[in-house]
Amino acid sequence: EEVCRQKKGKSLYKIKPRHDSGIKAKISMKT
Amino acid sequence: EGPRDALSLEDILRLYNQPINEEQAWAVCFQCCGFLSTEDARGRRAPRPRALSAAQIRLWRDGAVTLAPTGESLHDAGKLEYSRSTETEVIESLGIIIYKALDYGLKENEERELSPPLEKLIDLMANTVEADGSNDEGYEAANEGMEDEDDEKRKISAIRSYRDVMKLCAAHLPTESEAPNHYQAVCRALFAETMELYTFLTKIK
Repeated sequence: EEVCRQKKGKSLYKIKPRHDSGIKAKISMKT
Repeated sequence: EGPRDALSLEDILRLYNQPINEEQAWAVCFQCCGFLSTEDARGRRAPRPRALSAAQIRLWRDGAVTLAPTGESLHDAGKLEYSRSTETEVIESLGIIIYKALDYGLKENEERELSPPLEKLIDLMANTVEADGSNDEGYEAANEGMEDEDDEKRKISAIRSYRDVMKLCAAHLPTESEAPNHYQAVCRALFAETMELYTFLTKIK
């Protein structure tokens, strides 16, 4: 099941370390 | 249970157990804001809670995207009472939901690298743009009627309406006039592919 799920939904994206001034930090402050 | 006509964004994220891709993010923003602006134009602005969730964003079989009030079934949509949110509050909430859908499954110490235009759109929607002017590149679509010589003023520094969001999403495409058809097709495909996966996983179970 997990293999099917991952194969079907495979999306490529890059991950970087979270940065204090990055969008993730800014969004986190909002929520 | 018969065939479903709508899936929530939360359903989609859980089924794939993966974030949405960037094109899907643009499409959901465009389609959802299209729905909201049409509702407003018809004078049917439904009361909406301040904090929206991915469970309220519904993708339909035909590629339409709607926003339902919290905690109700599809059949009860619009019948519940909430404190009214402003347009900018709904946009802010939508921007945060879209970001979280792009960030789905990532650890707290990780950050997805988004393309600059999409990051800018979310920054503007979620109202997290720095006030120092360092993020002022790029968008002109949401300022209608400005003269060419006044480039600085044409650069958008804030999103104030659903139409502003739609214009930015349209400007992302090579041909802006294709936006309604293109984004509807992206959402229709997302629905169809998710239903295919849902049906397949159900059969396995």
